[in-house]
Amino acid sequence: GSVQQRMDSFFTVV
Amino acid sequence: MFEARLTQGSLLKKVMEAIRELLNEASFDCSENGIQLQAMDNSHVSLVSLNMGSEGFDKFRCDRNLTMGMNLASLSKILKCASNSDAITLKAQDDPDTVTFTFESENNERVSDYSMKLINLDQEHLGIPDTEYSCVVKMPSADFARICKDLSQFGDCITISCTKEGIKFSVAGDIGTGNVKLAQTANVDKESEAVTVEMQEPVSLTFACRYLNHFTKATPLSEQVQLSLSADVPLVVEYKIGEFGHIRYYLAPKIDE
Repeated sequence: GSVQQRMDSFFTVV
Repeated sequence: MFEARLTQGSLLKKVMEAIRELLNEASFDCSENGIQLQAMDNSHVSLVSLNMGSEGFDKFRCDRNLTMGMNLASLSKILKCASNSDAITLKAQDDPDTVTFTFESENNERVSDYSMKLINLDQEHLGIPDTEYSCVVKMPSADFARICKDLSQFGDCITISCTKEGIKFSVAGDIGTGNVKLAQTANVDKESEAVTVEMQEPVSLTFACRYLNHFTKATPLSEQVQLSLSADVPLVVEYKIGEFGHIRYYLAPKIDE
């Protein structure tokens, strides 16, 4: 995946 | 009522410089604990997390939690009107539509105030998971800025490799390659000049120069920068804000497909 996708999967929406 | 006074107003000016190229607008969350900001950058790739604890302010009052959405270009214009030696006070009512900035010179002979319209931002809040990092490196922030600047001349990505001996920054591009190695320092007179590595296991990860260079805009905030690295999770680049806060930037590594 892209850097963007990996950022999204690391952080969770609160 | 919200009121926060910072004698060392230059810190706020430096914080602004550290975020204004990454973010067009941002929400400042104020509570009795202090001021926080968390936002993805304009291109939704890196994350900025800012924390300024209430204990660092000369005066801090926050009766009700509030969120102040600000256009950072406008905020930057206002903070440019403050001298480095000015004390800065932020004030807002509960449920505000404006925020007021007061700048006082050291001798109190010059007092200026500016008010700015707040904006409504529908920003999502992200949870940052607690993470154990394979390597945590502390090094002089000016050195990190120089390395990122020097190496980005040669390519778009910098590989950061860390072992217990030290840290290595590498770049490869059309004209050739570049490497900068920093050994862990044994004895230094000044703590600010030290390079220290806490390593669980060695890592080697590649990151976009463009963002690393943006992060180094925070260099004037702190003489040391801390890099936390683990395979497959975002790098954390952290600068302390005085003794009471920090700015952290997160950036996921590039992975060869």
